[in-house]
Amino acid sequence: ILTIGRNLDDELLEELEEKLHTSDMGPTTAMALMERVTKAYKAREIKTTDDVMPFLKSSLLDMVGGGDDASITLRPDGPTVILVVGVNGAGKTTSIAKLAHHFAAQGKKVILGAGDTFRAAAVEQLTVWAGRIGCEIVKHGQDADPAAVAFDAVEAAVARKADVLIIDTAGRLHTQANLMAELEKIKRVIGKRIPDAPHEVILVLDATVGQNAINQAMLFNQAAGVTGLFLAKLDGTAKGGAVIGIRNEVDVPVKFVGLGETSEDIEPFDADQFVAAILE
Amino acid sequence: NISERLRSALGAFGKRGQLTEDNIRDGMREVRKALLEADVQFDVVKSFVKDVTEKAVGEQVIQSVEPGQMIVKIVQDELTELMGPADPRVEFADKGPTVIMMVGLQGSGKTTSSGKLARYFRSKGRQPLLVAADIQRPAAIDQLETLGKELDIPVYAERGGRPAKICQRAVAEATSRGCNVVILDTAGRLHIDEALMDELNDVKSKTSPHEIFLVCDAMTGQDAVVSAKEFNERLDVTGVVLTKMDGDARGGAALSIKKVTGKPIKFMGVGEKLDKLEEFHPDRIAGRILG
Ligand SMILES: Nc1nc2c(ncn2[C@@H]2O[C@H](COP(=O)(O)OP(=O)(O)OP(=O)(O)O)[C@@H](O)[C@H]2O)c(=O)[nH]1
Ligand SMILES: Nc1nc2c(ncn2[C@@H]2O[C@H](COP(=O)(O)OP(=O)(O)OP(=O)(O)O)[C@@H](O)[C@H]2O)c(=O)[nH]1
Ligand SMILES: [Mg+2]
Ligand SMILES: [Mg+2]
Repeated sequence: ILTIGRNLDDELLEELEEKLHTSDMGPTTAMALMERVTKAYKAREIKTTDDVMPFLKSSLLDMVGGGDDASITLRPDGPTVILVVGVNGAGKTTSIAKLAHHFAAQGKKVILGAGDTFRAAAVEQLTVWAGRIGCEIVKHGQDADPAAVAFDAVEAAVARKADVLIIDTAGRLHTQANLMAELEKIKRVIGKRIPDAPHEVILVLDATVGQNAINQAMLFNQAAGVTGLFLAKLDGTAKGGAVIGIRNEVDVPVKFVGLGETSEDIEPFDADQFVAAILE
Repeated sequence: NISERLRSALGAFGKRGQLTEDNIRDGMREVRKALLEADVQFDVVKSFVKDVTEKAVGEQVIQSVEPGQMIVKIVQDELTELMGPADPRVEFADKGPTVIMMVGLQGSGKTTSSGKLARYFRSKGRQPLLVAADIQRPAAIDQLETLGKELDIPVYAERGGRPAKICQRAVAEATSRGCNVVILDTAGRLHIDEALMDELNDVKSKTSPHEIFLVCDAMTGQDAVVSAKEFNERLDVTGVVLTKMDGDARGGAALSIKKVTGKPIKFMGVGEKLDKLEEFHPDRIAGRILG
């Protein structure tokens, strides 16, 4: 609606304002963008949507654009260790299956670490995925120490010459200090076995999340040093605009998006497509 | 927080015991921003601010109170009224088992909340039966069976078959199993997935639930209104369970969902463990949303 040469008027500006706000980019960003558009409109510098769309597009691309660390580059030597974190139900375990499939399809040897030893049937869930993808999984029993599982998984990845090790963790709220401390410990223990591991710490976000995503990103980053975001459930109607708000606070790129519930529903993050979906 | 923001926006110029149109307009600008930051949906905020502005204009003025504080009180009262009243009642059947259907988006907390509700009903003297209606998600049945074992509450499961038929058989067997509350834990799904939404209607028509609870994540943003509206229009839900309220999400989705569906929020999840379920209190979340 906004992209065909429509004349700007109050009604269209209201439509635009609603579109920006309902993307979850946050009121500060939405209002700042609207202020610039409204000012230019009132000064008669812009007349149609053709004048305003390029400006909005480039502003949003600046805020969310990938840059060259917007994917996962595998290390040339030794396994690339990927730690996956995030709040409860965000989509971590399913996203791990997708990452595993993504690398397995490239002919890489992938191993999974069942680091969620807390939630009911979490290990079973990841085990089913490992079976479907055809990759090995390292696991201990229910309520085992997640740091111990992570350590064993790294040992196994080295011993079995895996290319990629992806470690699952239990969902946790960033407000649970003891669980964030546990995450720090898991990371430290991984680093004991391979000095610069984990090489990637992927924070999984539910695309329907609102402004709380910013606190999530800040606190998970503080505890574990997040290197990339995985925006899951983008196949719904939510735009996932919260990642724009996150980028203003924490400089972490979106690396992948989840577009469904199978292991194939993964795509590298496409900033143009993401911004176009917000503005359409 | 909102009181401090209003004080800095109005306090310096606002005389005690007076609420001018200017105070109200400036105050509402701060309130609007606070509600949007709290994830209340854009249009819900618009109509809320409009309603409260009208109320504030007609408001009785209290002599000893700052205008900022007066606005907070008016807004908080209005939010509480919109969210309320507190209504955790569940419609129990006069005869035969009471059927409770749990629905919602992926990962919202349905399975965990099913376990929590089973425990809650047992504490009220009922005999619950948990039904594993999610045959899609890997180890979903294992997950519910683990919760059932932990609580010593029976779980009905069939590995294979269609969810609607599974639920129908579970309800038919409930009484012979000595159970009088049947909780159907369905698979998470998108409100835009036609086939899966039809499946829910199939479950509903085959089990005639007494309650249909929409389970929503408290940290949901602007999209809460879109999905809640669709689930409600399709199923005519009877209540909402708001999960993960133990986090620091402001929970504006609660206001949006209530406004758009008109259905009561009955329970809140306040933790991962099965005893972490509370009856919903509108006044408490009103304060939290406002910040
Ligand atoms: N539609 C859709 N559903 C998804 C996507 N990613 C995950 N899901 C679903 O979201 C639900 C939760 O996914 P999980 O992978 O169990 O989430 P999690 O973060 O590991 O959850 P916890 O370990 O309990 O914290 C499941 O029903 C998944 O199938 C996605 O990209 N699209
Ligand atoms: N902190 C917290 N976590 C919760 C709460 N309710 C559920 N969870 C967690 O959220 C995650 C998802 O819960 P599930 O019960 O598996 O969600 P679901 O809706 O059944 O997921 P699907 O069946 O895949 O759609 C799990 O890690 C739960 O432990 C809550 O109130 N507080
Ligand atoms: Mg998981
Ligand atoms: Mg479930």
